[in-house]
Amino acid sequence: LMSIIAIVSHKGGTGKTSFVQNLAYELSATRRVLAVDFDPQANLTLGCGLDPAVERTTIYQALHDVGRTKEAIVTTGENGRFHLLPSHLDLALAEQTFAAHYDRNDKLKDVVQQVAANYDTIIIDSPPSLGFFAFNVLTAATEAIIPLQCQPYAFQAVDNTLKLIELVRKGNPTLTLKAIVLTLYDRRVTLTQSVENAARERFGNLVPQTVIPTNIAVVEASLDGQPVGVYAPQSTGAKAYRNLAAELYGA
Amino acid sequence: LMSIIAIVSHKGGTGKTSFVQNLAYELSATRRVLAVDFDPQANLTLGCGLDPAVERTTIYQALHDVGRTKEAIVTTGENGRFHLLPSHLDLALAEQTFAAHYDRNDKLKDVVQQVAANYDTIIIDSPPSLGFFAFNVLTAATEAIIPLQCQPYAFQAVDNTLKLIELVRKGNPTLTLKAIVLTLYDRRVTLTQSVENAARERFGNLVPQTVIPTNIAVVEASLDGQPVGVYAPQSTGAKAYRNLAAELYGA
Ligand SMILES: Nc1ncnc2c1ncn2[C@@H]1O[C@H](COP(=O)(O)OP(=O)(O)OP(=O)(O)O)[C@@H](O)[C@H]1O
Ligand SMILES: Nc1ncnc2c1ncn2[C@@H]1O[C@H](COP(=O)(O)OP(=O)(O)OP(=O)(O)O)[C@@H](O)[C@H]1O
Ligand SMILES: [Mg+2]
Ligand SMILES: [Mg+2]
Repeated sequence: LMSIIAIVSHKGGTGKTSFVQNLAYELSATRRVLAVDFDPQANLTLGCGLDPAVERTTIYQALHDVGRTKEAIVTTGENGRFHLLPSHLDLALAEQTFAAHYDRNDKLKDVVQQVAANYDTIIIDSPPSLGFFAFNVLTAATEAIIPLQCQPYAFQAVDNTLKLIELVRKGNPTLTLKAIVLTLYDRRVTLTQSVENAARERFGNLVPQTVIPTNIAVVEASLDGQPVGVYAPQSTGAKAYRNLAAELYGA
Repeated sequence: LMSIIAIVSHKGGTGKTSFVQNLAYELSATRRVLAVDFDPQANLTLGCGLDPAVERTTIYQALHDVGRTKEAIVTTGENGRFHLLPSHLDLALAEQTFAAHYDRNDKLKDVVQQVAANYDTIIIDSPPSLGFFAFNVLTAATEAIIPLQCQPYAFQAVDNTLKLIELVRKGNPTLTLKAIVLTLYDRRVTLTQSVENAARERFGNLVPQTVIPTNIAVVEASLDGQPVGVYAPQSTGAKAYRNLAAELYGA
C-alpha cells in the first residue's frame, strides 16, 4: 500500500508546492498521509499555516539525526487530517554540509524510512533543482510526478527532469514515473492548448485526463494556511485535485 | 557607465528569465548590452532563439577557461541588437566541480570581467537558488533587481533574497539593490493588489511605478525566440518593459 511520491520539476513555479499540499489533503480522506517539505523556501510549511521563521525541529535536524524525525512532525489539514514534516531556511546549508558524505544522496531516504511504517502515502515537495535536493527526493521515492505548467519553458524542462529520474534509477530501481500532470491550465489561452497537445502526443497515458486549472482559490487557500479542499471545497481547483486523487490513486 | 545587473529571486517562476531578455532588449536601444544566461535550464538561451541542445561553446566552458568567453558570445535580438553569453545543461555540474575551489564564488565575475570593457550594461539571469549560482551572480554584479511575482510565496521569498544580497556584500561591497519590480501583475486579481500594497509599504521607492503585467505576448515572444519588443511592440508587455527601462535607467 505504501507509496512515496516525489513531486519534482527542474522548472521553477510550476505548482509543485501547491500540488503536494492539495493532493496530500485529498488522499488523506482515505489514507494516512505524510507531506514532507524538502525545500529551504519552506513554502509548503507556510502554506500549511506554520510560520517558517519560528524555531522548531524541522527536516534539517532530522537529516542530521534521523532519531529526531518523529519529533519534527506536526498535524495539519482540517482536523489534523494529514501530517507534515516541516522545513526551514537552514535546509539550504544541507547541500554543502553533506557534500563530502559517501551517502549524501540517501539522507532524506533515511529520514523517511524512520516513519514510513506509520503512513500509507508519503508525498514530498522539492525545490527546482538538478542536484542534491533532486537526488535526495528521488532516492527516497517509489514514484515521481512532474507538474507541467502549460508554458513553453516548463514543457522544455520535462526532458531534463526525465533524464534525472533515469539517472537516479541506477541507485533506486523501484522508482517509476507515475504521471506528468498539466497545471496552471487556462483554457482561454491558446498556448495552453498547444502545450497540452504536445504533452499528450509525446507522453500519452502518462498525462492524466484531469488537469489542474488556474484558480485563484488555490492561492488564497495557501495564504490562509489551508488546502483548497478546506478553503473552497466547491472551487474548480478543489474539484480538480479531488478528481486527480481518484484518477491516479482511486481515492 | 558600466552596470552589471543581477536578476535574482529565490522563488521559482517569478519572471527572471523573461525580465532579462526583455530589459536587455529595451536597454540595447541606447547602450551596448550583454545578456548572460547563468542558469543550467538555459531558458534565456532558448528564449533568444538558440537550441540549447546544440553543441557550442557556452558559459560552462568560459567558467573553466575565461579565455573562451569571447568565443561563446553570440548576437541576438532584432538585428543583433544585444549580445548573449549562452548556457547549457552542463552548467549544473559547475556547483560540484568548483565546490573545493578557494575562489568558487568568483568564477562568473572572472568571466564577466573578461568582456566588461566592451559593454555599457551586462544583465545576468540566474536559477532560483540560495547557493553557488546566486553567490556567483551577486559577486559578479554591481546591482541587483528582484522580480516580485504578485503572489504570497514570491513575496515571502523577497526577505531571503535580501539576506542573500546582504551576505554577498561582505565580499562585494559595491553591490546595491536597484529595485524590486512587480511582475506577472494582473489587475483583475485582488491578491495582486494586496501584494502590491504590501510591497510598496514595505519597500517604498525600491518598487518602481512601472509594473510588468501578465501578457501572453511575452510568452509567445519567447516561443518565437524574440524579445516581446520585437514580437509585439505595441503589446502591454513590450510597453511595460520600455517604460521600466526609462524609469530605472533613463533609457
Ligand atoms: N491551480 C493554481 N491556480 C492558480 N495559482 C496557482 C495554482 N497552483 C499554484 N498557484 C500559484 O502559482 C505560484 C507557483 O506555484 P508553486 O509555488 O506551488 O510552484 P512551485 O513549483 O512549488 O514553485 P518553486 O519552483 O518556487 O518551488 C504560487 O504563487 C501559487 O500560489
Ligand atoms: N509578463 C508576463 N506575462 C505572462 N507570462 C509571463 C510573463 N513573464 C513571464 N511569463 C511566463 O511565466 C513563466 C515564468 O517566467 P520565467 O520562466 O521567466 O520565470 P523565472 O523566474 O525565470 O523561472 P525559473 O525560476 O524557473 O528560472 C514562463 O512560462 C514565462 O513565459
Ligand atoms: Mg515550491
Ligand atoms: Mg528562469
